[in-house]
Amino acid sequence: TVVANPEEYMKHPLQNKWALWYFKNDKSKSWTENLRLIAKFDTVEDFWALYNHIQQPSKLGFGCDYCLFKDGIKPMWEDDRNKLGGRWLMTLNKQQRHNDLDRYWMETLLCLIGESFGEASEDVCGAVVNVRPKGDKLAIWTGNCENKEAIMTIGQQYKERLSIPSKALIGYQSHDDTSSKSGSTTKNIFTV
Amino acid sequence: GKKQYDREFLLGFQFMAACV
Repeated sequence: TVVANPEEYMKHPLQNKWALWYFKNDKSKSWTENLRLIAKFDTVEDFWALYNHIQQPSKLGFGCDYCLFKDGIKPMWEDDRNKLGGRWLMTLNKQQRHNDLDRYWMETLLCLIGESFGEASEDVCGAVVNVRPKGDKLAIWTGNCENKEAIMTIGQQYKERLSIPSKALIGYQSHDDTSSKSGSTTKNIFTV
Repeated sequence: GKKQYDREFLLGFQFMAACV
């Protein structure tokens, strides 16, 4: 009798189901019309099937974004699970599009789907990469900008995963401050 | 329990053909 080993044929389930979104800046359409859901997945295998199939961020046009969010959370400030939250923001220089962007984005995705931040992973809503002429941006969004402990855990581990030198600081900003800012910079609530 | 996967584990599946 041959007994099948489930390990050999079952896909590896993730803790969460995730949705990958794509934003393309078409000025003739509204912001929400430009945001498209690409696919959802909840296994390691299905993640890679999707990841291997789509363009790397460095190949996207200016004004485009990828967003990976937990299923049920829309990649916008207004979503109930985002509106009290904020983001760890990494601003890249132009050179880093060729050197770091794709690697950083993949590490970000692996941090999310692998639940790399322990208990603090529950605070994670998603991640965003913005491809922009002035410099690309990467961010991890969390659900409550007052959960300092979880936010700091996520920031410290994220920085470590991306091998950012400890003297290079990254900042956490609330969506409330980002959406109501008048200038081009938003104050950091936390830094690591 | 919580399904946590480290990066090496996840990377190990990148080029495996999906078989299910």
